[in-house]
Amino acid sequence: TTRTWDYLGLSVGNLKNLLNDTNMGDQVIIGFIDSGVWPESESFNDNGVGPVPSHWKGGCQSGENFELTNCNRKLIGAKYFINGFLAENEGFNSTGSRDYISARDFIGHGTHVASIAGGSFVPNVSYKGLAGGNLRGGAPRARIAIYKACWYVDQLGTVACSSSDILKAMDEAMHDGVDVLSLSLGAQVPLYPEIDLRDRIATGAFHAVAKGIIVVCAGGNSGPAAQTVLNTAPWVITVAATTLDRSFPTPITLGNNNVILGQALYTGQEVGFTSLVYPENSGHSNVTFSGVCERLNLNPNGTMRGKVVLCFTTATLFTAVSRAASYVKSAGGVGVIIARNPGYNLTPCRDDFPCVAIDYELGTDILLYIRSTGSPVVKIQPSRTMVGQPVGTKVATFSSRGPNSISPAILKPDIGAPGVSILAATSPDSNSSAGGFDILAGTSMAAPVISGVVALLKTMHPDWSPAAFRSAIVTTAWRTDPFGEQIFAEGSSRKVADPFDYGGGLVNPEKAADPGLIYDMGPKDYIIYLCSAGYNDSSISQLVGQVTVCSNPKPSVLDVNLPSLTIPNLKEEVNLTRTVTNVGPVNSVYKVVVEPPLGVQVVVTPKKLVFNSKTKSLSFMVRVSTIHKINTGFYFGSLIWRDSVHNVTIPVSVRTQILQNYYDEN
Amino acid sequence: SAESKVHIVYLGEKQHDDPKHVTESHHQMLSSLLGSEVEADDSMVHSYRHGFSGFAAKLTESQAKKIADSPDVVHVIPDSFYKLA
Repeated sequence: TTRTWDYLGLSVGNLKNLLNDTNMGDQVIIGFIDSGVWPESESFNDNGVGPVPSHWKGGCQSGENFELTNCNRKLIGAKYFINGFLAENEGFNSTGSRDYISARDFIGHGTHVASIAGGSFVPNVSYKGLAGGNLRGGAPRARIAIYKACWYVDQLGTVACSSSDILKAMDEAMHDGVDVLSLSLGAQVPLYPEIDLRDRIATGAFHAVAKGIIVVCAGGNSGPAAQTVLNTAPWVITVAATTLDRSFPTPITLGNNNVILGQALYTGQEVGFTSLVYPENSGHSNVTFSGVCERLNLNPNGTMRGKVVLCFTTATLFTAVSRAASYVKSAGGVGVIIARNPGYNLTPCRDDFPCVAIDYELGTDILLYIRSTGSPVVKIQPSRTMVGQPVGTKVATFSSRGPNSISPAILKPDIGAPGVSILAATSPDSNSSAGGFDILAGTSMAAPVISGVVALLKTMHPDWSPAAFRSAIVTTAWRTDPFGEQIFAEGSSRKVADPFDYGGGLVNPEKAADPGLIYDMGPKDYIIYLCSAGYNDSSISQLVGQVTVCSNPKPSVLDVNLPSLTIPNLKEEVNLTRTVTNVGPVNSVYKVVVEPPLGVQVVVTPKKLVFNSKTKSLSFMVRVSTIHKINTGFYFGSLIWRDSVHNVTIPVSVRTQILQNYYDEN
Repeated sequence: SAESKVHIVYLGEKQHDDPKHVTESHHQMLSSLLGSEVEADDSMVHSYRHGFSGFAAKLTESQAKKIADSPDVVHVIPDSFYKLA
């Protein structure tokens, strides 16, 4: 967060911006359902924070190593929910567990996400010298309410969150009066339908949104495969992870003076010129070698001792890097260079062991050097921090992608936000903590960026519905990085990002504050969605608490008033409707501009919308037809309502399916 | 006896504004299903009573099926686990 907010245009120094116009989110309460909080972290100091908002009805729950005095005007609430977890884990040893049976955070994840969204200013922070700057949340004066429902399981070395505890936390948060609910959690694909209780977050979120709470969810880390996005309910904001314009170049100097800049978070000593090896059979022996990172341990003893090792891997998860480092280290090696596709999940290797990532091209350059000389050597220098151009913005490899596997016509993810190499507060118990701060990557980190931005917007527009906030950030998002360069989406090969990678684009907070028009939604719109999705009248009636009978014929999912048009199975011409509400100057005139997807005709009527004191909302019709003769993939375009100030842009994604319900692998 | 697991009994929107009343109604549902107040107390894990209505309880498969047939119940689903993203 030492870079995030300057990158997004929310600098403190700019006195006329959303941050300062909203007193940094002072009266907004952000709730986090996660692994708890480390209350002593400087990110939760309440210096300069005013009295607790009057609408707060929550409390501070004491427990193991957590006292009522740990709460303050910043950290105004802390509760924990463990009954479901205990009932499902009867063998769990509460006294022996390293986690705290209280709201205190052991693993650091809850602390990290809370400080990203609403952490107070902490000056001059870095991660062992890297990513230095002033650490703060998106809404530094917003209040934080912690609902711990995720528990560290020592035997598994991981965290588990019982869905019955998550629901209880959501229920309490609705009682307590939070304004924004931030959930950096995910179920596993295949997903369950939204109101099927198996997707608890969606069900609990439905009621939260009905009460005006904005629910922000991580989109999941199962990318870059398609149809892996999580938390796909139309009433939540689902967030994809992008990179910042910051990287950590790590110089690798070869014996032929060729310098290659890899990526690492290496803050150890320089490794002077040292023998360099790529374990392979040079043809003079019948011994088996392996240069694959995951199989370095198969090499004969002595192969790696005292050397820097080059290896290749097809994996993009960081575990491949850390495993390679441990193999080289236990074989007496002094460093490892990993040639891989980008994973955007760099973390330091244990005990500051030098582990540097490069791509296959650079890895091959090094391999050719090794083969060209009898005694190849290499020097590795500590990582540095590079900010701004030429560092470009990408959608992170791991960021889960659309289309929405439950309802492809509902565009997910909704929005992209920085979620790679984010420096924020953590628990000192975390094994990667450096002075109570840590650099992490994941859609877990991207979601609270949106939660912080939404907290600022909520201050500016306290009466907007949750859907209005989603619309505002989607229709004003950057389709490029903040400097006008294309955003690429990392995948099996890098491509220009599209709506299934990052929804409307990269969040642009300043523009979202004044979107001009919004595609608003309320309970009746969600009922249209539920009816169109085939949920039965009785389920919907119970969900919404009133008798509801779906129209016959069922409404089309294409008519759900989303700030996007997504047609996954276009064959004959379709007509769909959208309604926009004027939130700009009372007397406004907008004209439509259509950038149609390739081979798709999009006709909008009327072509002009005139708003005045009597006319605040207007509907328009969109007629879509295809000229393709085959089943195509998705093509993308835009539909823009433009006046002299605003470009209200929604993504248009259309796939032609001449042959429907047909899967081909030809 | 058949193994009991945590199940979430989802009842949709609240029918009363008083949370205590809502929780009492959950206990009544559970004790009439299980046969006694004591068993209901042992089985109850969470009562959802502010944002919506429902409860989490340790139920056997057959008890879960039985309560799912109640007209007030929208869904009965076994508990599961989410991960940090």
